Amino acid sequence: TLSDRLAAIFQRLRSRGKLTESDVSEVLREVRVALLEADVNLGVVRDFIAAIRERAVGAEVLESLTPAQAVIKIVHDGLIDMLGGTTEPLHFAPTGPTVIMLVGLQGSGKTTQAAKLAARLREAGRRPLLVACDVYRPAAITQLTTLGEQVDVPVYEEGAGDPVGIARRALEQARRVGNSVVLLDTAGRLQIDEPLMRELASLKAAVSPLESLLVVDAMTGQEAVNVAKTFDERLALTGMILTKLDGDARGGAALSIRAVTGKPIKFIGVGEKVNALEEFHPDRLVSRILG
Amino acid sequence: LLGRKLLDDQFWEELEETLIAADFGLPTTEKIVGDLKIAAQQQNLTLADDVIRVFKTDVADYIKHPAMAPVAASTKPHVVLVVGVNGSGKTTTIGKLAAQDRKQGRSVMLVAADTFRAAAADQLAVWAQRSGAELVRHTEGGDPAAVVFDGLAAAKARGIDVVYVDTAGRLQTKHNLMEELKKIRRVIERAVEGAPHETLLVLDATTGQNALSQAKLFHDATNLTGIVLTKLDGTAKGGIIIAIMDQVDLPVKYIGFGEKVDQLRPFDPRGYVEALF
Ligand SMILES: Nc1nc2c(ncn2[C@@H]2O[C@H](COP(=O)(O)OP(=O)(O)OP(=O)(O)O)[C@@H](O)[C@H]2O)c(=O)[nH]1
Ligand SMILES: Nc1nc2c(ncn2[C@@H]2O[C@H](COP(=O)(O)OP(=O)(O)OP(=O)(O)O)[C@@H](O)[C@H]2O)c(=O)[nH]1
Ligand SMILES: [Mg+2]
Ligand SMILES: [Mg+2]
Repeated sequence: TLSDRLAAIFQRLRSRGKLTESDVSEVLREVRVALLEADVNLGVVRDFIAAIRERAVGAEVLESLTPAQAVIKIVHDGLIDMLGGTTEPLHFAPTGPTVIMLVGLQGSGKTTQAAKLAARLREAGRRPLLVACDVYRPAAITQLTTLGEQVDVPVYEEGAGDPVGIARRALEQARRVGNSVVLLDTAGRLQIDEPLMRELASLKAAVSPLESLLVVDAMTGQEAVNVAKTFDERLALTGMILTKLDGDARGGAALSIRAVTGKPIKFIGVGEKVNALEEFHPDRLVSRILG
Repeated sequence: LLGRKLLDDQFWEELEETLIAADFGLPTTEKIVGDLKIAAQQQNLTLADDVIRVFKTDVADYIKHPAMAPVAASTKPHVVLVVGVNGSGKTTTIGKLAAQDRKQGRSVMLVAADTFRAAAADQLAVWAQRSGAELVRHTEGGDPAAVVFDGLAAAKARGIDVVYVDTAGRLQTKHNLMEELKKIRRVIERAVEGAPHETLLVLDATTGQNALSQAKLFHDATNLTGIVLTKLDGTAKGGIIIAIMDQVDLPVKYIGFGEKVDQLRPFDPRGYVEALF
């Protein structure tokens, strides 16, 4: 782990006498290695190291009896800060249905997370409606209606058609019937796919979601930054969901996407079943990223 | 990087950044840059373009990409097992491969061995219909090994040329799911001599360093013969395949570059390396 490696480094440095600033620079290089290994974006790693450098080469470390632990604490605190510190909840409209739109790359877990959110909202006493806005992927609608049945939440679908029109009519139905939350499941798309990104912008303009959540696979590599940045610029995201954290991916993408958008990670997906959704806790993810 | 002329520190730094950004990973990046610095010295290179040229040649030469095991008319059916983590593009890739086989006049059967995920068999059914392939499926929630058993029995009975077995996405660290995969493989081995003739790991190009763990653990469990790198139409480069080739000795056989049926082609190392810059 990083703390083991830092402890080993400091032991060697210490044997040469008093710690110096350049010694700690060597240590910060090790932190850089650990973060890159964990898939944190290179630019984000650079900014992070620069942000903690002053504290890392200060008396707190140089004069500590346990400098490795002192550095780990600085890194840990810095990462928690970067992730926003606290858990940010979903926001709901004071009156009328709250629209939540789920967006992201192909296969990131949008449809599954939509069902998980629906189950959670239903359990919380709200009346959610799932909306099938993915008219492209084979059997996408069947996937959502099957999941809807599993969580006992109605699914609005019109088969193939215009996703914007489908969302509009779903919202009208929600108002008529009294659904308090409308969850839009959209098709996976590349952030560089102009027509599909415009489709999302139109969707947003048509139904004014209170929450636009980017669904990101926890194993995403360096491109997480470009993906998140583009989706955020085009849609003004309100939050993110990090999925497949039940695997052994370190999840550095979380830092990257938070750093570049400033938006909070609201939930994490921790399994394929519909109950596998948890609130995001920065401290748990930081421990995981630091290995 | 391409605009740079001199072999200065800034060039080497930007080359390193380019490789890390492409998900090569730090160890592989440092090794490649280290080797290039030596080559630059030995070959008396002075221009950035020369180093880039050496890089492209060396990396392309290093990348293994043998073709898929040939579909011999004698071994029927030719069986391809497709595995990988959730959402990587397995089902879609099978649809594309099936279409290619059909174009060459081969009969194809798709086996819906993902009995867990909602509408998995329905999704495969659409691809079967699109490519004119047959389909074997059971009801959702059943035993995947049973579908494979039935599928292969049917394929043999009907004289099918090629069978693709679509499996459920699974994270490589899930012990029980990897055991399930081993069981599926045993069923295939018992049903058809020499099968599976190909076992493909479908890997999403947007994946970071975890791809290495995926390759290792899927290889341990089910003897992979190659990788399909998908979603290369996006901005991610999937550079981790270099480390995978180095540490797990697996070739990339195909790349997926879109969601349509014709957006799959044999991996071309030169094209791949060109696209890095
Ligand atoms: N292990 C695990 N698998 C997950 C999680 N969330 C989703 N999945 C799986 O990931 C795969 C993709 O999920 P989908 O919900 O279909 O993803 P999507 O973003 O809707 O995909 P597209 O609509 O094609 O873009 C499926 O096999 C899901 O079961 C999670 O938190 N953990
Ligand atoms: N852009 C792009 N999308 C792809 C590519 N290959 C697959 N996809 C998309 O990725 C998503 C997931 O594809 P699937 O074929 O369902 O993936 P899978 O591995 O079978 O997923 P699970 O069975 O749930 O594990 C779908 O939206 C596909 O259309 C590709 O090469 N490029
Ligand atoms: Mg979906
Ligand atoms: Mg599938």
